[in-house]
Amino acid sequence: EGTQSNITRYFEGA
Amino acid sequence: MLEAKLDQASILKKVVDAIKDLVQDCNFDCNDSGIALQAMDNSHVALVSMALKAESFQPYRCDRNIALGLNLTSLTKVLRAAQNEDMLTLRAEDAPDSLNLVFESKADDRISEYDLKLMDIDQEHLGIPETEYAATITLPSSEFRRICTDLMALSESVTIDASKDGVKFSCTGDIGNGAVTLRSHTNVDKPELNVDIELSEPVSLTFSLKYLVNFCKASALSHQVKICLSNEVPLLVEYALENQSHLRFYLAPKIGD
Repeated sequence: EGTQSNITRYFEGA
Repeated sequence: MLEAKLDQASILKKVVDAIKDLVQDCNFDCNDSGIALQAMDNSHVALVSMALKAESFQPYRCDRNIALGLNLTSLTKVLRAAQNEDMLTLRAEDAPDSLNLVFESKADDRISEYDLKLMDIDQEHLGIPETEYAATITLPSSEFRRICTDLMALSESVTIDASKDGVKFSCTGDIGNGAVTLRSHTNVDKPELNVDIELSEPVSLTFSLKYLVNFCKASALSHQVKICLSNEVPLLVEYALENQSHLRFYLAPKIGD
């Protein structure tokens, strides 16, 4: 079912 | 100072109810355009983004940018003292130690007033890029909740496939499989039951149902929910409120090993 990815992988720190 | 009055306390009660199990401590960032919140859950898998625009309040006044550091469990305790129909006023000084909340009954002359202690929260802000999603599906929020809770009985994950044939939510579990397929549907008499699927290219993504079921606590805010998908980016689940205000949830996908 895949591995849960992390939201910070897609959205950068401002 | 901040002074923001909602005609109905139920809006804030529902928003806080919808996010309090995902986020514990967060800043309500107040400026002249309204009150916003952005916070990740502890495991950094989901992100909550709320915007209550100034137009959603009457009156609304915010002279300087103020961050209200709130513990949502504590805020829930205070909001429990407000009736849904009460008018709710939020007040804070420019460098506040506490948030003042006033609940006024429309039916009688009852006024209740609470001060909630604030905390300093050093919160990481993420930049959310503007995204042209490959698939945008608008459906009744109750339908989305039903699909998520039904499939969660079988599996931890759901795969969402959007194609020209419709949108399919499917799962595989130890006891068997399940799938729900929706196609575009217009109900002239009850537009809140419409299902609208806009697609520029087929999408297939897998998500944790635990988070989706959590997002569905926001169903009380809006009859319809919009879910936006593109391959290899987080899912957006949006509950629209009046005056361009909204509550959005982003969920990182599960990816192949």
